[in-house]
Order: sequence, then C-alpha cells, then structure tokens
Amino acid sequence: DVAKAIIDLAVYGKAQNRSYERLALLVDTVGPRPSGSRSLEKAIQIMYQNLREDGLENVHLEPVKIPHWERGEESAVMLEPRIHRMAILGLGSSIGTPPEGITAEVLVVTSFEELQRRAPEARGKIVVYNQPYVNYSTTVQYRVQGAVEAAKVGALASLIRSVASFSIYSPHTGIQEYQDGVPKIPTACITVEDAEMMSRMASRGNRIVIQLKMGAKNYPDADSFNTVAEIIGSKYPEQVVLVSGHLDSWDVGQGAMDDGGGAFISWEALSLIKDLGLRPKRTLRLVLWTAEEQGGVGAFQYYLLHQANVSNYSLVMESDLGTFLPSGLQFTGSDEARAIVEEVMRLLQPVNVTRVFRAGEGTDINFWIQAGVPGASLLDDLYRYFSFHHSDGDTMTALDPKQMNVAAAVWAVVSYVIADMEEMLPRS
Amino acid sequence: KPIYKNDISRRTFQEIKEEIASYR
Repeated sequence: DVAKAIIDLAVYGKAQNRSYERLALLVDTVGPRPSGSRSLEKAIQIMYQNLREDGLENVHLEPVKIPHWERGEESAVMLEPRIHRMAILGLGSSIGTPPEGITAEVLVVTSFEELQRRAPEARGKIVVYNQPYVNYSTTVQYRVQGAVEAAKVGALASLIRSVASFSIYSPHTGIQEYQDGVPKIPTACITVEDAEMMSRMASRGNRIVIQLKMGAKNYPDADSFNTVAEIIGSKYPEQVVLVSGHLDSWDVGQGAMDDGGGAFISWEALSLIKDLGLRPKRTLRLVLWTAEEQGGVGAFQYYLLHQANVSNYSLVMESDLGTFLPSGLQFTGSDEARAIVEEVMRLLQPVNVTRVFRAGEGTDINFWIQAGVPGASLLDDLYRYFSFHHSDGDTMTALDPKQMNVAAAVWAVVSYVIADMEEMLPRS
Repeated sequence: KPIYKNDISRRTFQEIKEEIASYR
C-alpha cells in the first residue's frame, strides 16, 4: 500500500502543504532568480543547505557556465496618434537601444507571412507582431524569431505580442535568438491589449510612432550549479530515476510557478519517500536545473557530464508546466514502457489523476529522451499556466497548496514505483 | 513464450501488472 501511504501523507497527512510552504519561504526570501544573477546563486546555496538538512543523500552542486543578461531600464511610449506609455518586457539576450532610444514609425503585422509580403514597408520601421495565440509551442516562435525576421527586412526593432493565453495588461518575457549574419535589433514583448489596439489603429490608416528605450546588456558567462540530491538505491544503486524542475526563473514576479512549483514538488517527492522510510531498488535522483530559461544550458552540461551512464537511466521526469491540479502524465517511450506507466498511473486512482498522454518532454530532460531514455512530464492546466508564465503575475498567489499536494503525490508515486520495480522500463 | 502484448510476453506483462498492483 505504498501508493496509498504516499498519497495520504502528501494530501491529507502531516506533509500536506509542505512543498507550498517551503517554496513560499524561498521565493519570498530570494525573489526571482534570473540566469547569472546573485539571487539565483543565493537560491542554489539555500537549496544545498535545505537538502542536506532534509537528510537526503549525496547532496552536491555540479558547476556549470551560464549566460548573464540584464534588462536594465526600459520603456516604450507611443507618440502618435496619441501619447500612450506602454508596458513592455525586453526579451532575454536582446541588445539595448542607444541612450536616446529608437523613435520610428510602426508596421503592424499578424504573421511572418504578412511581414514577408509587406517587406518593402518594413525598412526603417519598428515591426509590431500581433500574432494570434494558438498554443505556446506554436506561437512562441514569434517571440524567439521576431527580431531576426524583422531585421532581415530592414526593421530597427521588434515589439511582439506576449505569448499568453490570457492577459490583464501583463507583458510576458522569455528568451529570443539572434542569427549569425543577421543584424541584431532590440526586441521586447508588449501586452496583448496594446498589440491589438495598434492593429486596429493601423487598419484604420493611422500613422503610429513609438519611442523605444532599452538598457539591456549581455555580460560574460557566469558561474552556477545544478543542484543534486538522492535516495541511493538499495539493490541497483547505479540505476537511476531522475526527477527534476528548474531553480532559475525570469526576472519577473517571484518565479513561483515557473519553475518553483516543479522544483519543489520534485524535492517533495524525495522527502515523502524518505519520511515513509522507503528506499527504492534504484537511486532516486533529484536535480534542480540552472539556466533552463536560456535553453536548458545547465541541463545540457549535466547531460554531457553523465551521458556515459545513459543505459542506467530508467526514467527522466521534469515538471515545468505548472503544479495546479494535474491532468495526468505526459509520457515518451516505447509501447511496452507506456503500458507499464499506464499501470503505474492506475495507482493514483485515489486522487483521480490516472491519465497518460503522449509527448512527455521538458527542456532539461529532452537530451536524455532523444538518447532513448523514457521521459515523463506532469501535464497541467495550460490555459492558467500560460496566463501567468514569464510575467509579474508569477507569484505564490498564482499557486494553490492543495493542488500542489496532489501534484507532489503523483510525482512521488510515479518516481518511487518506477525506481522500485524489479526491472527498468523497457526501451524502444 | 505466450503470445505477446506490446512486445512483452503476456505472462511477463501480467507479472509486471501484478507487481505494480502490489504497490497500491
């Protein structure tokens, strides 16, 4: 009755709300934890202490190099057809503007295709993308590539509608990528509301002029660490189930939901198992990634360091889509492995989270999944998640302790049972 | 070996199912 014991402890027992309260203490103390910042390194040192005090094993930090970008002071003011100060969030790795800013006319488009079609109009302009939100993975391409596509047609800067499912005038940030051989131009996200207003103005023939100022700066790579803790396996200690979340966040809100929730239900999974005096046959390894928001930078270095042991990884798990009431588990692996995971999820009938979906993934675990290791991610209420994602609304208030208890229970049952079963999950 | 389900022999899969059920 291990599953029932874990569920009872996490959802109804003395461990209930523990992951929420632990997370609140950290993010209230440290705040947001952008890559390269002092607050991220402070959070890592606090977690190193926390995990040792929690009695976990082989607690250690693995050094890595990560990018360091700072947004500085930024503003965008519409000067025509009327004065309107706009809320913006510069995008990660963007360059800044000259001190006096960039003042230019605006070209509003709703797609890359429209931008290509109207390329002659773009030269010397600020391109505003008012792309509709389809889903995150599709629409995020506008945030990531908006500057490059605008620069290719001679634009001076790009302002991109936030990639958000819902907005109450909240800009959302995130990483963007320049391209060799294409001029670098400043790029930022604007609110859904402003993108749509400028689209309406432009369609009426209004001339729109914006003054954009960005103090963004890229610094030399910084030192950081992936944080690791284990419950060492009793029978096959060299074999591993890896459970993870990322400790870094954007420089907005508190980074509570992205990805404090995922990091702390992953810690909670090990705490629950330890509290029950359980020791799985395989090693249960917690990894709190650094610099995930820069593209899995910490995780990639971890993979390079440990890939020689890829055959010993039974399952890699990352929670980076929220810790509200889970819809189920996303899974990537062979049919036979999926059949086994479906049986494991049946153990979560008491909390009514038994569904197994396709496409288990996570920026930090995709390296292992591509190397053939089965992968799992916790599926959540994505509409709610992407309304707060990478915005100042990403705070403890966005989370619910009771729902986080259920997420932690699911995470703990899956990771423990797979780590304790007689055989590793079969590969494709 | 018995006929296969998802490339696991039914006996083996059945065993795994029973093993997992024991964690309930």
